[in-house]
This record gives sequence, structure tokens and C-alpha cells, in this order.
Amino acid sequence: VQTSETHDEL
Amino acid sequence: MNIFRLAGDMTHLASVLVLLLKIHTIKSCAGVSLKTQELYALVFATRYLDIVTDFISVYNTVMKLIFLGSSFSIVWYIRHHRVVRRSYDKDQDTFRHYLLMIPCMLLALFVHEKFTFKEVMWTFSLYLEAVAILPQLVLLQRTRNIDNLTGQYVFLLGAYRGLYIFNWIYRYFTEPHFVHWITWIAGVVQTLLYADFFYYYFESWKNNVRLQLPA
Repeated sequence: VQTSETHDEL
Repeated sequence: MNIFRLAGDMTHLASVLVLLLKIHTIKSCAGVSLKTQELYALVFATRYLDIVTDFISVYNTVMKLIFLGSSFSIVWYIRHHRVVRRSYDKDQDTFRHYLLMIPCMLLALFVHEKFTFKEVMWTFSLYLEAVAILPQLVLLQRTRNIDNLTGQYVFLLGAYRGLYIFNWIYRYFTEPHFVHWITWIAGVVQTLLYADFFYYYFESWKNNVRLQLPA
């Protein structure tokens, strides 16, 4: 799950 | 990673390659807005601060390095390359950066998910990316006879944004709690800015005539 700390998009 | 996200990233990569091809091979940056390119360099520099703090994947890191490297080298080419800089339409490319940068910074300071340096910078990069194409669109409108590579560059950039929207729709339904209002709204605004361009791009393609935007 994406959290606001780790952005996995470019 | 879903197919829309991958296709979006590949389209983004293709747009950068088309632009580098034009600049590097033809040694011309005619019709390319330096203002937009500088804004993109700033977008990537502020968004990818996490490149040194968080590791997501090799793919993620490599793509970030490509976008950082290509955006700064395009700016360098247009400003400093002996031959390329002569083809820059300086008098036509008059959009003022700060008119976009200052409102985006203010908005990021007030509307964000978390008030930390990295997060505010990241939010700023989203807002700025949404409007960074404007100087380029204004320049296209002023340029009679847009060349093929410049037209394809803007088309690919617009396609990349459109594919990211499909990617978010997909992720919303497949991943629990995947809600990112700021990213989504900025992304939709950005894609809408291309609507007019897309219309004329397809018209010119359909009628097999050179792309020209009405003044």
C-alpha cells in the first residue's frame, strides 16, 4: 500500500 | 505495476527521447520552449529528493535518474550548446516562469498531505508539473508550421498524462486505500491542458496536413 511518505510513481 | 502505468512511463520516456533526438541529431531546438524545459528540470529536482532516502525499486531509481539527467541536459543544450542555442526562439518564448512557480509554491505550502520539507517539495512538483507545459503550448501557438518531432514530443507527453489517469483508476479498484486526491486533481488538470492540442493534432493527422494551432 502506498503511503504519503513513499511515492512509488514517477 | 500495471499496464497503464508502464505504458505511461514508456510514453514519457519516448517523449524525452524524441526531444533529445531532435536536439542531438538535428542540432535544432526550434519550437521547443526553454521555459517549459527549465520547469521540468525543477519538477524532477524537487520531486525526486527521495532518490537518496527511499529505495523503491531498481526500475524506479533508474527512471528517476533518466528523467533528471535528460531534463538538465536538454536545458544545457538549449542554453549553452554552440549550434543548438542559435535555433532557440528566444523572442517567442516569453512566458514568465515565476508566474507559475510562485502560485505553485504557495499552494504547496497550504495544500499538502503532510507538512515536511520533502512532502511540500513533492507536492510543489505535482502542481508545477501540471502547468509546466503552458509555455510550450503558448510557443506552439505562436509558431507557424510546427515540425513533426516537436508535435510528437507534445503528443507523447499528453499521452503519458492520460495513461497515468487510467493507472490511478486501476489502482483505486485493485489496491486498498489508494486515495491520493492531490496527485489526481493535479494530474487531471494537467491532462485537460492538452485537450485543445490533441484536437488539432488529430485533425492535422486525419487530414494529412501540417500541424498548426489557431492563434
